[in-house]
Amino acid sequence: FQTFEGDLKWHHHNITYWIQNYSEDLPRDVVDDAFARAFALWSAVTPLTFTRVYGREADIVIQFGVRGIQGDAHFDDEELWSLGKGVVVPTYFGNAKGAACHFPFTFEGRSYSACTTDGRLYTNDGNADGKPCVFPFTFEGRSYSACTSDGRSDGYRWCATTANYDQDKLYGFCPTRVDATVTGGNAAGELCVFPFTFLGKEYSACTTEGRNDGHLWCATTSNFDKDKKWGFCPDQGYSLFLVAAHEFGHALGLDHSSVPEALMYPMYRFTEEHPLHRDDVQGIQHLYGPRPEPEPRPPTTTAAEPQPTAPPTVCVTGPPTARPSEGPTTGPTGPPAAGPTGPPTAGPSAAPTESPDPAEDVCNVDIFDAIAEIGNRLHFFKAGGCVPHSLPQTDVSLSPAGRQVWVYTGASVLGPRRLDKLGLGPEVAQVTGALPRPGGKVLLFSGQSFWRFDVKTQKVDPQSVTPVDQMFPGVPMSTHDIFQYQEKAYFCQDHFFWRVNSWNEVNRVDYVGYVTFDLLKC
Amino acid sequence: FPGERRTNLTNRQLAEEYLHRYGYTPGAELSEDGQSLRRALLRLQRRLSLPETGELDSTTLNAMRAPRCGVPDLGR
Repeated sequence: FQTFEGDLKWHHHNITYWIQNYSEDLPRDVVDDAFARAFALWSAVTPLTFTRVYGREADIVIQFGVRGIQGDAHFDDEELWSLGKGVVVPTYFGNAKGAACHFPFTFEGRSYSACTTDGRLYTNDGNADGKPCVFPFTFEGRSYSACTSDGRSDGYRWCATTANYDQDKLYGFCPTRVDATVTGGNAAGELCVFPFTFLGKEYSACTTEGRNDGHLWCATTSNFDKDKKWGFCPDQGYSLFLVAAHEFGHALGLDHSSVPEALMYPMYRFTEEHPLHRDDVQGIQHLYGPRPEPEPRPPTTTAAEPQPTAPPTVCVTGPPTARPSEGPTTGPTGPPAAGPTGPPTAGPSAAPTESPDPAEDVCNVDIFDAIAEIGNRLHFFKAGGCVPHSLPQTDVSLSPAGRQVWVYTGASVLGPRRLDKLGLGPEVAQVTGALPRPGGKVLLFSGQSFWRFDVKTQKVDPQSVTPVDQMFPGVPMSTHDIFQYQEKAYFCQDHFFWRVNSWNEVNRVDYVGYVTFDLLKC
Repeated sequence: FPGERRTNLTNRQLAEEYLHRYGYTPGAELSEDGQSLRRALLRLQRRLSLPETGELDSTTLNAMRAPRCGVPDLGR
C-alpha cells in the first residue's frame, strides 16, 4: 500500500460527508446506499465513523462530474434533466438555476416544446422525453416497467407499460446499451436495475448462462432456464459502490497500491467478494489504527443467537423502557411478557430463528410489523394472516386474521382490534412504525404515507394522510420499520437505517448506518 | 470513468499520454532516443506489478486501456 507524501490524513475520527449532486444514471437511493456501504467498509476496520451532512461544512464533498453544460447553469444539488448522454440543459421548473429552456428548441434532432410539472420535457409529438427511463416509474397514472422497440421504425425504443404496448408505449426513450434480440415478447436491451418486476416475474440477478457471447442476462432467481431471456445486465457497467470505496480510500489518505487484488489498485476490477484486501486494511490501519474492540460481550446465551434482522419497531413515547446501547446487555430481549394471555415473549427477531416446521402451525412464530408504546400502552401491530396462539383468540368470523392490533396495558392485553377501529381504512394493509409527537399525537406509518393518531380518541385523522418524503426528505420510500429513539427518528430498510434529526422543525437525514453494527452494536 | 480511450491514437501516443497523465513522465513529450520511454515503462510496470520488460508489450498496453481511477500513481 502507499499513503500520500506528508501527513495527509484526518486528525479527527467522526468524518462527515456531503453528496453535492447526483448522476442521471442511477436512482438517488441507489447512490445514497452505495456511498453508505462504501464508507462502512472503511469504518468497519478503523475507529472512523462517517456521518452524512447537507452542506459545505462537510469534510468530504462528493460530486458527480458534469460535462457539456449549456448556458450558465449553477448546480445547487437539484436534479438536471439529461437530454442525451453528457449534455444537460437546465429546465426552469425548480431544477438547476441558470439558462432556462426557451421553447421551442431543437436538440439532437428533437424539438422540445414544454416542461411538465415533474420537470420532464415534452417533445412536440406529445410524448414526454428527456430522462432515460429508470424502471419502474409511474407517469400520469400509468406504471412503466420495460422498453420495447415494436411499433417504431427508427430504432429507438420506448418505455412501455406492461399492460398494453399499443397505446401506452409513447413515453420517453430508453437508455439503449445494446439491442438484444427480442425473443418471446420480452423487452430487451436496457440496463437491469435490480430488483425489478416484469410481467409478474421478479428479476434480481445476472447470469451468463446459455450465452456464448459473454453478455450477461437479467435473470429471475427462481428459474434461470426459461426466464433469463430478458434485457441485458450492466456487463459494461461499473459498480458505483466499488468506485466510491476506492475514491473514499484516497479521501482518507491512501494512495494507489501495487497489489492487483487490492481495492486501492489503480485499475477497476469488479468483484462480488469483500472488496478490502489485506493490503488495503494494513494501509488504512497504518493511518488510523484498527477498529477498537467492542466492550467485552456477556457470555452468549445457550440459545442460538437470532439472525440480526431488522427488529420490529419499538416506539417509546414515555421514558424509554430499554436502552440497547447502555449497560450490559444479555442479548436481544422480547417485549415484556404479560402473563398467560399476554403477547408472546418471542425475541424481537423479525424472522423465526429456525424455519417453522411446515407441519407445525406457523402461528406459533410471532412476527409483528410494529410494536409501539402509545399513551403508555404497548401496541402490537400485525398484518400477517394468522393469530398467534399466545394471543387472545377472537371469533374469526368477526375479525378475519390480519390488519390487527393488540394493546398491552401492563396487566392485561386488549384485542385484537382491527385497524379499522383506529380509523385506518382497508387501503392500509399494515402499520410499519410510529413516531410520538407532542400534544398526545402519534404518527402511524404504512408504506409511503403516515397518519396522525390521537391517543385520547384512539383514532387517526383520516385527512392527515401525508407522503413520507414530504416531511422526511431523504429516507427511502419503502422502509419497513420506523421508530423513535433518543429524540431521533429511525427509518429502516433491509440492513440499513436512515436517522432523521429535527433542526427548527426541519427534518434532515443526518446518518445512514447498519442496523447490526451501528444500532444493535452486534 | 474518464471516458473510453480515444481509439485513433497509435500505441506510442497512447503510452505517452498515459505515462504523462498518471505521473510517470514529467513532460508530455518523451525524447526520441527511446531511453526515457523505457525508463518510464519500467517505473509503470514496477508500480502496477506487471512484468518489468521496459517494452510497450501487450500486457502493458492492455493495462493502459483498462478503466482506472483518475488519481495519478506518482507525484503529489
